[in-house]
Amino acid sequence: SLQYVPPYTEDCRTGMYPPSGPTFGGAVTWYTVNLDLPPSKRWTELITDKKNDLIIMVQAIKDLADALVPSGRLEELIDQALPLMIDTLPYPFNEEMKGIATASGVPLGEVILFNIFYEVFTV
Amino acid sequence: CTSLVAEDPEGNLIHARNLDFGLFLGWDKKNHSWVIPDKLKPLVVNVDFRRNNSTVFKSTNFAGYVGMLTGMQPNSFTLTMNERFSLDGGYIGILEWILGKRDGMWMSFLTRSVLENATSYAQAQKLLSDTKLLAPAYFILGGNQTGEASIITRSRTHNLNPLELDIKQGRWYVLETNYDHWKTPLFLDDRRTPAMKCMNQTTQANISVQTVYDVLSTKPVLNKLTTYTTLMQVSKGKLESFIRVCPNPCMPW
Repeated sequence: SLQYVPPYTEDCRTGMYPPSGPTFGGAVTWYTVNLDLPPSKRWTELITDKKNDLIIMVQAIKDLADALVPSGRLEELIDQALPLMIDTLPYPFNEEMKGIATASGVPLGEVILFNIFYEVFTV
Repeated sequence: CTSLVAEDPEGNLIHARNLDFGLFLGWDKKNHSWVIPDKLKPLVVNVDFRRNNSTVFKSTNFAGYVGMLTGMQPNSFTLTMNERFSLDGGYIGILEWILGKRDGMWMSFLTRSVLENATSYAQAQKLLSDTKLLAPAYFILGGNQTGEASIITRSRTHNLNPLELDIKQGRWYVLETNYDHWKTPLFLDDRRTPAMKCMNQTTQANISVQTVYDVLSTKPVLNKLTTYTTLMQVSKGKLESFIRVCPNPCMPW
């Protein structure tokens, strides 16, 4: 039985595993990242599979940036200023991000923003 | 987010989490859902990080994100992180970074470094407790021995009121949402109380991966921001993840 007023607290669910039904949105694919590879090559296989989804995700962040700053200046800042900080970020993560930008075609500034979003989001 | 580590009567540790993200970042009126979680779900992947042909650690990631939010070093420790809000927040850390004061760590690079390089629960706990951060965070850490689980509440510079399992005192699980464990959660966003109610109703005798998944499937612990659920069993080296959906009526957060 579901309480029809926020916070919609349900009775404790049971028998939900193995996952199925309306709360199950799908299984998660496994990939291997080979840490013996150069950092810029490690994510290539995974990103090649997921690049369209990544492009859509990054576009959603850009739409958000444009909603916040309609002039487009924020988006320009992301694409021009963020790449300048790539070599201040710790190795090997900076190299891995460069490899992700290359493999996906997503501008480096947007890959960096996606990866530091936790700190940025606290704003 | 809701993260928990529970110990079953045999001393096995189960670490599980709902990853909730994307609050106030755009609402899709047509689908009655948040924009960002909908875009993140197709990016959810499980990754086996290998070196010299053997597993170093496993994680659930968003493709394109090189840091770690959910991971396990098989037979050693498990780690999840939840967002912590504080006025002394990430924007200050970023400002310091831009001004050249770079003695802090970006949160997700720290968790990645710990999962890749730490060799024990104790070492992971020390690194997560003592490393200066750019932004505050909760780290939820599970080990591979009875009693090894803790909630590490971090400001940018300090570890505040660490909370550990205490089986003798009846604390057989630790659970963290997005509020300091010594404070009452915001009443508009209290996912802690329903989650603890269901854990207590389950009891330690019946805790398992299956019943933990039930808890994480109960609204509002499951909500419109929930992108995935991950279940980890360190002693079996097993990590499994599932994309989540929260059918209406469902809390937006």
